[in-house]
Amino acid sequence: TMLGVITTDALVASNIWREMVRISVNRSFNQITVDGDTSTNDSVIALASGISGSNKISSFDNYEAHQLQACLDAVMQGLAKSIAWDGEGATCLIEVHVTGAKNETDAAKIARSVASSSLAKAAVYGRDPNWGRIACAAGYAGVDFDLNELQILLGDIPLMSKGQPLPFDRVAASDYLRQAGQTHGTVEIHISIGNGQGSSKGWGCDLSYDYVKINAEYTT
Amino acid sequence: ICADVDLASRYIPAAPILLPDGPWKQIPGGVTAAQGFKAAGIYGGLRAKGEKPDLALVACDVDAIAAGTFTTNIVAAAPVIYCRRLLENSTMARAVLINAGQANAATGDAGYQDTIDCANALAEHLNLRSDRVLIESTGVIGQRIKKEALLRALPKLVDSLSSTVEGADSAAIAITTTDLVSKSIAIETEVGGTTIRVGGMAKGSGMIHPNMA
Repeated sequence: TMLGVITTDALVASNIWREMVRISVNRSFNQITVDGDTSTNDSVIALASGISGSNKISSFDNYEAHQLQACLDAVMQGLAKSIAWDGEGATCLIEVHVTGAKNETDAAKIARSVASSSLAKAAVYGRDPNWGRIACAAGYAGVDFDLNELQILLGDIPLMSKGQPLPFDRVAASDYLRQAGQTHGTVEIHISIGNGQGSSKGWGCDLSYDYVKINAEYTT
Repeated sequence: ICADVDLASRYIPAAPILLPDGPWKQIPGGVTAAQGFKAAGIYGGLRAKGEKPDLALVACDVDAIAAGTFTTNIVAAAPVIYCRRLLENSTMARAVLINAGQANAATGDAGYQDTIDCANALAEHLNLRSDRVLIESTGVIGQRIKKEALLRALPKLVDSLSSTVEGADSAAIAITTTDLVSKSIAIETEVGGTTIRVGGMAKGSGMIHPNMA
């Protein structure tokens, strides 16, 4: 289960606040995954006291609204990433960055599909730069794209370009994953699917033996 | 059986900061960083093991504009159903009460009544309308809240409310279950020439694939 409470002292109209929260949740908590199980209790409650003395934000069509939205995105993404980082049994955070999609929604679907893949997650735990599993998870995300436009990088190491596998330094790529695991750091996966303006991120973690151990012992 | 608030941070460390870059400054305080908010986290005797804080409260000095997103799982927990109904009819809230230990999910009508009883009791302690209190629960699915323990702990919890960093930290720890770190963030920036703050806390480690609306 994930729970969240967000607070601000900005002054904002109720309908605008609710839409801002919806957008930020979709860009953060709804873009994380640890084990693919959607809880019965997931909740985020966001309260705005309005006592900062700021001007009231009553519309999306102004700079102040975009500033507040960006702040809300940042706080929720920071918290969401912390949850994925702390995934049960995880040794590292996986950040999937998708670009070149038709829109943000399509990019988000692919990012989360890759972050959710048990096989991709297990490969990261095994320090295996398995571009095939990443490409596979992108392909079944439910988003139409041209395979010949698919590009995949692990950190800054190109693994696939224009839909074709590339020769790469397997030892260096594996060391990148190993280093992230040893320091409980972040593995970055960059995926491009075309020339569209849509981009998004998704976050997950690697899948280790400990995940099974923890949940075999934590009863329902 | 309530641990002191300042002991809370001894239980688990804070998460590393994973805040995206931007035109803001990270500040201490989590949910209490913004003006008008207080928080507390205490041990109320709800957890099956240990004495890590398990009861958190976030309260606002004024009626706050409230928004919520909740799981779209059809088998939603009692507090989820309660909050959804409340926020359908009200745009305001003053307090969020959170327990760890029992999820109060798949607990039927009795579990829903427990949620109402807890909200009403807290509203009475804070001298609020009961529809100003929202509830979140986390823990073992299929178990009702240890309501008697929770109700006994409410006076101490309300007395512990604080606008300090420690108040925010203790609340962030009290909502954890299998989490290895507590999650709390606050930022400050200028919006329209006025300094505003946004803060938050979260918990989560397993059963994580949110699909909230």
